[in-house]
Amino acid sequence: MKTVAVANQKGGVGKTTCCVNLAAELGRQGKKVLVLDIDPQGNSTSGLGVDVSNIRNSMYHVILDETPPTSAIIPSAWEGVWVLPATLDLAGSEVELAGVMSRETRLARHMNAMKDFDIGFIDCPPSLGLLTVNALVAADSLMVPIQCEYYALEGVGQLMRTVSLVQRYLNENLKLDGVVLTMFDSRTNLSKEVAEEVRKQFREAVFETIIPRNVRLSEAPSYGKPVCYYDPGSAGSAAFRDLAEEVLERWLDQ
Amino acid sequence: MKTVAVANQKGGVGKTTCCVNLAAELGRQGKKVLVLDIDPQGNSTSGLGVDVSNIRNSMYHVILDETPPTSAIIPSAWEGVWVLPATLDLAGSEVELAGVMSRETRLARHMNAMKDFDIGFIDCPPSLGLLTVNALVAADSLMVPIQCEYYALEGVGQLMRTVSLVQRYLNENLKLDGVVLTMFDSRTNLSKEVAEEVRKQFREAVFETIIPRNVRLSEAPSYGKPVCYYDPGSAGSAAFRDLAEEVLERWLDQ
Ligand SMILES: Nc1ncnc2c1ncn2[C@@H]1O[C@H](COP(=O)(O)OP(=O)(O)OP(=O)(O)O)[C@@H](O)[C@H]1O
Ligand SMILES: Nc1ncnc2c1ncn2[C@@H]1O[C@H](COP(=O)(O)OP(=O)(O)OP(=O)(O)O)[C@@H](O)[C@H]1O
Ligand SMILES: [Mg+2]
Ligand SMILES: [Mg+2]
Repeated sequence: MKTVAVANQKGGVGKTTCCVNLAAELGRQGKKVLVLDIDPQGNSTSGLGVDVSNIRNSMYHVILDETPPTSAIIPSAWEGVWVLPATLDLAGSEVELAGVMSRETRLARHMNAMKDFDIGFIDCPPSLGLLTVNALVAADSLMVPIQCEYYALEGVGQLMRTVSLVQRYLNENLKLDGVVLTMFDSRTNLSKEVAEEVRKQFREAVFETIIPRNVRLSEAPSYGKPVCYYDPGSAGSAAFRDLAEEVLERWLDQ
Repeated sequence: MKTVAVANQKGGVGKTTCCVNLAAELGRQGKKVLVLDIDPQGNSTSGLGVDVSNIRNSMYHVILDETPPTSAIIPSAWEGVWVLPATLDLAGSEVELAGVMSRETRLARHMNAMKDFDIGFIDCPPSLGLLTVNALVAADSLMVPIQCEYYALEGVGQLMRTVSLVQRYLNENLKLDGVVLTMFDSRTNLSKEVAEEVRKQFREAVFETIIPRNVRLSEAPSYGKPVCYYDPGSAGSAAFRDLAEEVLERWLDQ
């Protein structure tokens, strides 16, 4: 499985929105996709419409070696999309993980069990703690959603420092080869300036597709639906169709 | 000093925007205000225009008892507003704090040194880790910005659980008496539904003033200015003037 960590410690930049909507779009196009939710908020899990009340095994149990991934992964309601869900018990795990052996590789050691999937997206929390580090160690590629606003640009340096530490000590194969510009508002100069700056800094790592600010993207999660099933005619849905095409080319050789 | 923690583990809901703009507005109205930045991203520090390159002492040194607050607090460029800045070294502090004695009260023990200020706002990171817990232990009141979107509503339960643990074990005086609705978009039903749900759940804790989505609020940080100095005629600035009035009444008995 091609494994992509979707991370940025800046909050609210579109990490979950990218995971949910890219997964659904690639699933519709015939790929077998896994969304791994390692954020205690569990937004990818609920954004895909999964009902947590009847979940017994989850990401928490996998990273604490209490259950293999195969007994935690469940199908979603959407064609080609499965979920390794996050539940509330994940919230306490960073403290629990702090004291265990090889705490940074707890997820990586289980990736072999997921090789039947074409691609996996790991939805990270807005921090650079042990859960995000576990995702970076388990991943081949890093996708960084960057909101087209000032604070989001500021935080990129911190993320880069963590990434190079992970590459040096834990996962030398990790590539930062996917930057996505999100919440782009064509009416403001701010969006254009941030987009220009990001392209200057990350060059060909930046996807051509820009995700516009689009209210349909923020409405879809309240129905537990990816946008391509909620409003396929929306600008948000069209953007994720385009982005999925680029992901197919860049990461799945098509 | 009246101490208000501004916290919500959901990312990008307006925590920093509330701290920076409320502080500036109250400073203009003659109050002596302190912004304590305990988020390693340091967005409140830069949003107030503070240049971090010449900072020696910061929040990191205060919570690790290396320096008293008085030698870390600096004046901002804005009338009546001082800052206890965050710098990058704060990023590693959660791991460092995990092992020290009384790790949850590191900030609380220094609050006495800040009694000359009328009010302090502690800008928290998007997580419920040790830095946010330190802020909750040090605070009298908790302000929770809630973005008028679906995922932001989902996370409130987790925040409440952490708050009641803090009230039970570490700070029985902590009151959740300030909920602010942010990024309200009057064109969408989603905003209205979320606002209604939040008022139902938190009743009189919710401020009357609603902060509208307003591009001036996202532009101001790139100039290092609070919105009342960047564009005082904007809807964003007017909303924070109104919110400041409510804060004076509710927390400063005026
Ligand atoms: N392009 C967009 N247009 C409009 N709204 C969007 C867009 N992308 C995301 N949103 C909304 O903005 C909010 C933040 O997005 P999202 O939750 O995906 O970010 P995140 O980075 O996963 O947040 P966190 O840091 O809390 O994990 C959500 O309410 C989401 O529905
Ligand atoms: N009412 C608003 N209208 C438009 N933009 C806003 C508004 N409030 C905040 N913003 C912008 O939205 C983004 C998120 O806001 P902000 O950084 O204050 O949230 P936060 O909760 O502090 O984020 P984090 O969880 O990363 O600390 C910022 O780019 C900010 O400028
Ligand atoms: Mg998320
Ligand atoms: Mg912030």
